[in-house]
Amino acid sequence: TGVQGRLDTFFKVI
Amino acid sequence: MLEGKFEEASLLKKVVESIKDSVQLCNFVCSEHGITVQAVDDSRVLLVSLLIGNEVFSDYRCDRNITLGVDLKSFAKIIRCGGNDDYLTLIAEDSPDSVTLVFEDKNSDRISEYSLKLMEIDNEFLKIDDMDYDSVIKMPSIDFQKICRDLSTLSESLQILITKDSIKFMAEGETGNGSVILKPRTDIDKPEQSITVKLNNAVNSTFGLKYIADIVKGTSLSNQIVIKISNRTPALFEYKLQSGYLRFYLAPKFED
Repeated sequence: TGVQGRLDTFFKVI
Repeated sequence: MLEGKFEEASLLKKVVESIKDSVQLCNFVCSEHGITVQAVDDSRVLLVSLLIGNEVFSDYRCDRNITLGVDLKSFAKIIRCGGNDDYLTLIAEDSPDSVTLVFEDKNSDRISEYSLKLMEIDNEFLKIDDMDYDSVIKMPSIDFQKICRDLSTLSESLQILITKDSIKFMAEGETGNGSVILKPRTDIDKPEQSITVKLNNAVNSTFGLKYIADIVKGTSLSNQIVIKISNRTPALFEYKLQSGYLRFYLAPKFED
C-alpha cells in the first residue's frame, strides 16, 4: 500500500 | 544552572511516555524560554518536536543554554519512581554530566532524589519552515486515538480524506475495509468535543499506522489534537500544552 516517504526529502538538515 | 520545578511530575512523565517509543536518544535543550527537544526516529519518517514553555513550571531558572543528552528509556525508568502528584524539580549544572530529579511528596516529608547520567548526543537538526497547509483539523484527541487503533486492526495504512464538510479515515486490508466519517461540529458546553475543519484544498493523504500508533501516545497530554495536512508533504500532529506543545511530523506514503 504505497511507498513510505522520508522526512529528509522535505526538510533541510542543518 | 538549570532548576525547573513542575507542580506535578505527571506532566513530564506523560511527555516522556509519549515520545520514548519513537525516539530513544535526544537532547533536551534548556534555555530561559523553557525546554525544547527535536529528534527523528531511526527510519527518518517521524520527527518529534517538543516545547515545554517556562510558564509550565512553577519555578524556572536557566541562566545559560544547557543541553541534556538523555537516553529516554533510562529517563522513563527513573521518572516512574516518582508519584504523579509529586513536585518534580530538574537540576543541572552548566556543563553537566548528569541531571538530578527531585520528587517531593506533597502529603509527607518524603523527598526522593535520583540522578541520570547524560550522554553526548550528536544529532542533526531539521529545519522546518512554517507552511501553509491544505487543511487544518481539530478534534478530540481520544477520538482520533480510537479511530486509529480500530482501523489498525485492518490495515498498515491510514488514508485521510478531508473536504470542507467531512473528515474520512479509511483503512483497506486483506481481511476487510473500514472507514469512519466525522462532520464538523461545535459543542458550546464542551468545547473539547468540537471538531473543526479549515480547508484550503481537499486532502487525500496516506500514513503508516505503526507511526500513528506512536503519535497517539500523546493523547493524555491534551483533550484536542490539531492535524495539519497538505497533499504529498509531511503532516503535523500537535498536542498543545498549557505553554508549549508536543508535535509529530510524519512523512506520508506515496502510491507506487
